[in-house]
Amino acid sequence: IIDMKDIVKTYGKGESMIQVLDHATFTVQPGEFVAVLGPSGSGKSTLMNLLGLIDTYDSGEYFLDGVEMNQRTDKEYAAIRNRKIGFVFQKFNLIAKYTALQNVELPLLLKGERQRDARRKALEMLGRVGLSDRATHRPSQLSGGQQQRVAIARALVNDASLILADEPTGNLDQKTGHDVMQTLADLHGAGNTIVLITHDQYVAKHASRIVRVEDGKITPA
Amino acid sequence: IIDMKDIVKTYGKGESMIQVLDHATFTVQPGEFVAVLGPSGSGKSTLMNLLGLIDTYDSGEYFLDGVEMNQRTDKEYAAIRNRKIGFVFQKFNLIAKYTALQNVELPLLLKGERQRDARRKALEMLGRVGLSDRATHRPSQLSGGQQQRVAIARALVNDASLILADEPTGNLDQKTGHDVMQTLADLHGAGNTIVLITHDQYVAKHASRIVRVEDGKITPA
Ligand SMILES: Nc1ncnc2c1ncn2[C@@H]1O[C@H](COP(=O)(O)OP(=O)(O)OP(=O)(O)O)[C@@H](O)[C@H]1O
Ligand SMILES: Nc1ncnc2c1ncn2[C@@H]1O[C@H](COP(=O)(O)OP(=O)(O)OP(=O)(O)O)[C@@H](O)[C@H]1O
Ligand SMILES: [Mg+2]
Ligand SMILES: [Mg+2]
Repeated sequence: IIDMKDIVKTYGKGESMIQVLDHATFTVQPGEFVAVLGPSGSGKSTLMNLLGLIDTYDSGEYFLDGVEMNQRTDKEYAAIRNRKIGFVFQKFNLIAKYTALQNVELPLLLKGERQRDARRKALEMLGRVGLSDRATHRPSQLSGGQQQRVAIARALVNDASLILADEPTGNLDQKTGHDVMQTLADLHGAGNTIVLITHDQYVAKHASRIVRVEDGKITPA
Repeated sequence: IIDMKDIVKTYGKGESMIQVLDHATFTVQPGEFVAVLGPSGSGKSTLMNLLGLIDTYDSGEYFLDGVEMNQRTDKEYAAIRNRKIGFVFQKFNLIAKYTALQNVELPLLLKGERQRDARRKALEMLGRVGLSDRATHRPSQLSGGQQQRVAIARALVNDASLILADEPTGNLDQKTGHDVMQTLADLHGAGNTIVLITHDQYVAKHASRIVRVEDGKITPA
């Protein structure tokens, strides 16, 4: 489902240029659950942004579901992302003036679902992350871990075939983190593909495979 | 150094009122290192915001260094906070248009230190969290864990007698998290008082005492 070859990604120019990914290669088969580990600042979120079509690479190839992802318009990227990918961002990226429920419904409404169906599915997903009683709160009225769970619910609500999760349990206590991992395991069992960044060894154990990002390369851990 | 009695803190009104802290009591002696645990949404960050004078309580008493903290002006709170408290926020709260270095210098400049001394201390603190080579980056040019480390450096740079840290290692890999805990242990050894919220059992082990926030109360763990 993911076929990345020889990817180069840099930031900055000239003297201050940083090469984050240095001819990196990364392949994921449909239905896999891959954990991505690596030191702080090594390029994990950068990799996820490329996979999720949030950012573009300088050179190399990225095939998503067999289709080449380079040289498309922003509009095409957004459409593919919305159909195929559920993304949990490291910094949650919730919409501040929307409630938790509105945030979670949004991907479904963007896909053209009816308000009634979107609302029902969003409420169910909020229930699954233990936030039914916070549905009408805005992000500023939620704890750090509650915001993280809303971001998780939003990423999972449209049952996308590829789920990208960037540190989804960093702000959660043991029990809540366990519930989230259980939800991801259920989705994996149902056939979804999951790529998950984590610094937590317990979380990494849920994966079917572990890779490490370091010095610009992606290698088996 | 901290003497909190019978603290009540609520959000919202009427039907949607949430009582986060329900006649909570919390005492910290000078030089202690206290870890605060508890479920997501239980009130840990709310407690820290009250301790750090970022927010006000509805009723009860809070004595910081023997001085009552209720009914002061915002200006007084800011002055006390700047002199006495170093705060690592759960969401980092860095200033987006400042570089890492400028963010870390800021508490010293606010205290009236000369630019030259502030710069030197800020550079040293950035070095201690492993970010000397990122000093001129802005937050948007830093990884999640790097932003977290800048927030830590900023909280520690003025060697405040009370350090409040809200989940300081949530986005850090094992090694970097270990380095941060070592830095906090050094400060504790030098006589600083530390109150630290964490979901990480390994981090909690560094504390001299552990408390738990649950159902609006604070109890020994
Ligand atoms: N816009 C940018 N300009 C310059 N450098 C950047 C920019 N964005 C990220 N970087 C640098 O790229 C490197 C990789 O960042 P990335 O966010 O991918 O790391 P990460 O592995 O996710 O780290 P963490 O575990 O701390 O979240 C970091 O060293 C960071 O400083
Ligand atoms: N402005 C607000 N209005 C209404 N409710 C709020 C507001 N801010 C926080 N809350 C609620 O108060 C409760 C406590 O929040 P707090 O941020 O202190 O939790 P926490 O223990 O830090 O959680 P976490 O471990 O997830 O960071 C949460 O249930 C949250 O929904
Ligand atoms: Mg990251
Ligand atoms: Mg919190």
